[in-house]
Amino acid sequence: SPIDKDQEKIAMNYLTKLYGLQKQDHNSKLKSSSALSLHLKEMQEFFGLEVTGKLNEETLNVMKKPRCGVPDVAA
Amino acid sequence: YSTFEGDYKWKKNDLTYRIQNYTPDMSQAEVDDSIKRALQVWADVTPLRFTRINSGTADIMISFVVKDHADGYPFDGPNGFLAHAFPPFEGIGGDAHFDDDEDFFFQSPQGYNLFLVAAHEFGHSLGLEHSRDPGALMYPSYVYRDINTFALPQDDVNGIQFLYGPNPDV
Repeated sequence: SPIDKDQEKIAMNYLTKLYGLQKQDHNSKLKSSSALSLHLKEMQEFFGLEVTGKLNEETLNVMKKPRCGVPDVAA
Repeated sequence: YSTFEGDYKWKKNDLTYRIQNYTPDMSQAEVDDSIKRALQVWADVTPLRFTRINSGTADIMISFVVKDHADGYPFDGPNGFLAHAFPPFEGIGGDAHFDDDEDFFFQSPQGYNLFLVAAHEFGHSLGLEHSRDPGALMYPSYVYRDINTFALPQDDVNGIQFLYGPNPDV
C-alpha cells in the first residue's frame, strides 16, 4: 500500500533520532531524498531487511516497534 | 555485539548506582528488585560489582522521567522510545532514564517488563551499543522473555567480556 505523509514523517523522525539524518533542507529536495535513502539503507541493513533505500511497509513496521532510544549507529 | 566507538568503559570494577525516583506503576520494592537483578545480569559474567547508594552522585543514576527531561533526548509519550542510557563517562555518563509514560510491570508479560528494559539500558551504561543479533539483549527493539528463566544471551556475554573480561569468581 502507498506510504502516506504521516508515515513518512514517522520515518524521518526515526532516522533523524537514530541514524543521524540531518533535519531536512527543504530547499534542496534532491539532496534530502538521497540523504534519506542513504540512512534508510543503513537502517534496513542493521535490521536485516531488504536493503532498498526506499520506505516500505516492512521497514515502517520495524520503525513502529517499541524500542530503546539510543541510536543504532554512531552519530 | 557492538561497543561504543572510543574508550567508553569504566576504569574501575566497583560501581555505584542510585534510584532517584520511582514509577507509580510498581511498588518501590518491585522497582528496587528489578533494578538490582538487571545489574546482576552483568555482574554475573564480569568482574563488575554494583553498590546502591541513596544520596549523592552515583556512577549510574536511575530516573523515571517524561517528555523533555533536559538531556537533549526527549521522550515521546506512550510506546515508541521506552528508555535510554549513556555510555561510561564523567557526569551524565552511565545514567539510565526510563520513560514514565510507559506502563512498566514487574512480572507480567503485558506492558513493558522493567527488569528487561533496565538490563538492556545497563548494557549501554557499561559500554555496549546495540547489537544486530535479534536474539541479543542489546537488540534495540523490546522483546518479552520469560524473566524467571532469563539467561544473558551469548552475544551479550561476548560483548561485555570483551570490555571487562570474565567474572573471576566463576
